[in-house]
Amino acid sequence: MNIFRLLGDLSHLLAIIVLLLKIWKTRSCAGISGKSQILFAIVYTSRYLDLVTTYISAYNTFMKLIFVVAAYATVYLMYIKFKATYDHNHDTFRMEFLVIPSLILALLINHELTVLEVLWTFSIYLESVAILPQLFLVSKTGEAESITSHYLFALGSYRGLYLLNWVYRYYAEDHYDLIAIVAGLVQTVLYCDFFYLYITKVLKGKKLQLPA
Amino acid sequence: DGIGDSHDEL
Repeated sequence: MNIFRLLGDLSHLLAIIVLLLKIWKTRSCAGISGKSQILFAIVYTSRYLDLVTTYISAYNTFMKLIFVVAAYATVYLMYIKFKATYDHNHDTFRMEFLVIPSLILALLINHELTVLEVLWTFSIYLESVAILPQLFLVSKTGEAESITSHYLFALGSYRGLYLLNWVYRYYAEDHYDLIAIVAGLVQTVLYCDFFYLYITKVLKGKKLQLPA
Repeated sequence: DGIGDSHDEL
């Protein structure tokens, strides 16, 4: 464990808490992509199957459980409890366009052709693009509430901090995982446009509004 | 380290 990884995990945790609190407090999931949330639930389910096979640490187990449970809780709130507020007219990104290529790529490029390893790889590939429906929703409506922007910033920062973690681990531990690194780069790059808008607008107290 | 490692990251 190093500081970048810890900050990355905390940033991820913060994103999840911000999102759940936003939905719970406002009793609304307007502006949030249910497609992205379903994809995240798929991502963490397929990645953390090793919870039952491999013990790494109490921290590792605890965080994995939180991420899985929170992902399903979010999907539940969006599709069942606060279904009436879900913006399904704008949330039109097709999930299969992300799930199927990720699965094919995981079958082709992986560390080992075993069920757990392919599912882990699939989750890494899918995670890198899972935010696309959310970014698509923001671009369709042309704006995002501040709280949604904070959520996206925390979620985007998490993989960015993991990139620093991987640089650190390469030098300090001689450890690297190309699949995670390349997917993490893709994931972080997808947020760049958003990061720019967040820093230039939201942090200055303005609403995140896309140029018409 | 490398191929077949358990994945200790989240």
